[in-house]
Amino acid sequence: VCVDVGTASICIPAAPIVIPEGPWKQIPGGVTAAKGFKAAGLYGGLRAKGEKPDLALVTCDVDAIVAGVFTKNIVAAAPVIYCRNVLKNSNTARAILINAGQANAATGNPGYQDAVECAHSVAQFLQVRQEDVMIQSTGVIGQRIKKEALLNSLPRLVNSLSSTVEGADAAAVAITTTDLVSKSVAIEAEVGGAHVKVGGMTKGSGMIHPNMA
Amino acid sequence: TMLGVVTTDAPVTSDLWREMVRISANRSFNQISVDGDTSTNDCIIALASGLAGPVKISSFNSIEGCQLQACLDAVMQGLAKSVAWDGEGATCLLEVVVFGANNEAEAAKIARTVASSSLVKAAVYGRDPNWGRIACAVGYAGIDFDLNDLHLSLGDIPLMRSGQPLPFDRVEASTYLKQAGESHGTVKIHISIGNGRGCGKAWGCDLSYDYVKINAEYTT
Repeated sequence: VCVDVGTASICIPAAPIVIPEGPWKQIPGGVTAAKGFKAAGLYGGLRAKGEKPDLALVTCDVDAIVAGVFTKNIVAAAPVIYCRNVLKNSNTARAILINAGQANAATGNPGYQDAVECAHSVAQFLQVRQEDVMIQSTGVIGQRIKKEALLNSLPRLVNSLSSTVEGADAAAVAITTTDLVSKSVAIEAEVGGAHVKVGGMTKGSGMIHPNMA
Repeated sequence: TMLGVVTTDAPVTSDLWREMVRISANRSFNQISVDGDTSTNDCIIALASGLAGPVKISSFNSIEGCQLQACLDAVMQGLAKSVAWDGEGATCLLEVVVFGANNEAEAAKIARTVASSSLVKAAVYGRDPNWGRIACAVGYAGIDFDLNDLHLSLGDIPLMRSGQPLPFDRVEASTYLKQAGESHGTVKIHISIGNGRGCGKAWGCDLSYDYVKINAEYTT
């Protein structure tokens, strides 16, 4: 997948994702396959090395029912604590902002405020409530988000939002860290007489032994 | 760290969606392991726009509820497997399937214990069909079973039956592991521990020298 500018350093191949057999068919697109969703990914200057995209945004045109599962690690990152707090009181969401480069974990109260500020800024750009914006971070533990670079990139990120496969692919690349491949997939199936699409993207290569609830 | 975003246009109620995501996470991301380290940031957020139809799915036991759960399981398992496949330094994906347990949770626990074992993972990297290490991990998973009911196979090659090691072609078994490593393919380990209806899967990867190199050089 090549995105943003055409340098070889930002290209990583897509993972060969094997979906279990069933009454569905695999379709192009990941998070943007389902109706109502847009995504974008670009380089915002957060990574320590290289110019691979490091900032992703997924949005929904309507209030989407939201669910989340989060690490049970007691030393949870600021964005995890933020999202858990939001989901205690809210059943819907409109956007998810994801950065790669800094995990914003073990960063204390300032790190939490960074997550809140990032959500607030995205909400302003999208003209939604702050609690409609979820935050995910990945990267080096103990480092706060490069907030200035992130906030400066938001206008470009919002303007790049697209419901295309390319939008989903760009977002899938932007959330990677040490991953050698991007991970994005979607399926279509008949559910209760309606044609339903389910898609997703993920990242992960090391520090992988999830225990989420 | 693993992060995930899942989207659907299925119309579903909030309570049901949260339960479905919890179940799928337990069948997918909570069943993978690369290195045994649980991140501070692991998180999956799942959004349902409801734009595919007017009638909301509200019952877990309805046909459409089962269909949506199956779709969610498929997507999340596909994504989770890709994380294990891309494990740092990995040359192959490890898929462990456990049958015959009392329930899904017990089978899943055994499967993940085997997939997480450093010694099993190192043996796979060394192309060593080491049934003893697999059996050992099954035994310490914390699930009670009769040793005489333990069956193990590596791909299509039986290694243990009724708790007893079987004669097998070591070269063939090693070649199976080698070919999976050379093609970044999948090594399948099948385990049966009894006659129960519980089955479960877990995914990991082999453990190579490169894992240490990558993480020795990654500053935290």
